[in-house]
Amino acid sequence: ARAVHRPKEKMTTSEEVKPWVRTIYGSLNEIVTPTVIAGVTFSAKPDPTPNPLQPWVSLKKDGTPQTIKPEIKKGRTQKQKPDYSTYFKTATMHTFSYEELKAVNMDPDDVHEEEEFVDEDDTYVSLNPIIRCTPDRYFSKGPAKDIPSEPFCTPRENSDWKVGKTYFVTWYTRFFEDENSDTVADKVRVHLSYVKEKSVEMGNHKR
Amino acid sequence: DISGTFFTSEWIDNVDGLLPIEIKEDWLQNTYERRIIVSVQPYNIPDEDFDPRLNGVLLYIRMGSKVYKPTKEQLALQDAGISDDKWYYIALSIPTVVVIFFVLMYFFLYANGKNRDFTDVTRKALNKKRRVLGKFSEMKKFKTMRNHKYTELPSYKKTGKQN
Repeated sequence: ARAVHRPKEKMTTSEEVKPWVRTIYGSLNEIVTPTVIAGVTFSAKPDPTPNPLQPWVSLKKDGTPQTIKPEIKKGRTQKQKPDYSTYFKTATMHTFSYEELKAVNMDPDDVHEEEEFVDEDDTYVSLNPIIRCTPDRYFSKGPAKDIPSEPFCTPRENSDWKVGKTYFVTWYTRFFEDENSDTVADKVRVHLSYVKEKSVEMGNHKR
Repeated sequence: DISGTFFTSEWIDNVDGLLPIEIKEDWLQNTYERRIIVSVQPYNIPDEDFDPRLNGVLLYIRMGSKVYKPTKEQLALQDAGISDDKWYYIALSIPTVVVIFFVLMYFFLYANGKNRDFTDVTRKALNKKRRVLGKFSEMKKFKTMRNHKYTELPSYKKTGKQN
């Protein structure tokens, strides 16, 4: 006797992702339409009760999505959503005068400069469940593996992309920062181009 | 246009830093695999100054293998009671028809056993086996052959000692 394996019930139309309304920048109402790409739901409505163990989506080396479920082991949460440190924060120098601080070890004529990091506007970033690309996730490429893959995190060099599948290309958005104006390029586009191969390099892949 | 480029996305917001790409079979141009380079062009760099090789990533697009096992869609159809079982019916019907034919044949032969007469057929076959060759002199092949008539072998008078 073998236990009958019954597949899980499929989503019905009532459970399908539906547009939802949110308030941004204090007073603006916005209708958000969730989209599902390669099994990943973007712009999904957040749970009314925030779940600290909310699954998030990582990416494999070739750019295919992989859902990660955080878990608590020995009182510590493992596989948590990554912390982006200060990669997406803007550094500003704040100057404090003596009148502002009134520090005991400060001369009245001195000024104190302190670097402050201002968080980015996460109005739209928060709708993305996929891990973002940061410089610490760069890989090494080239024959000697000595070239950083900037601005890309995925796909890795020499990955295989197969016909019919969807892959995510991810890059560090702040890589395209204009040095003169300190502004990040607001629009980008992705190109896929053919590369000529030598005859000895062609067809070496084991099918 | 950047030479060798076969796919260019629309200008997208550089907010999340990601773009999903579905691989199309046309991109392979009737080959099994192609080596490609993926590059990102910011808005502030014009096409003339943009070089995809500068920060691009090299990778392969491949045809991939076809796995003949039920897909999620097929399983969902089966779960809903919709299945394409034509081959199953064909595979079952052929041996069934053969078995029915032999059963009918058996009853037909059993019913007509007494009325069956194959003697003319069998006699002819048996007569072929019992064919009489006939006289050697009448055989077509040997008619022209000059054959000596049988004569008695020479006999010798027996001597007295032999008696």
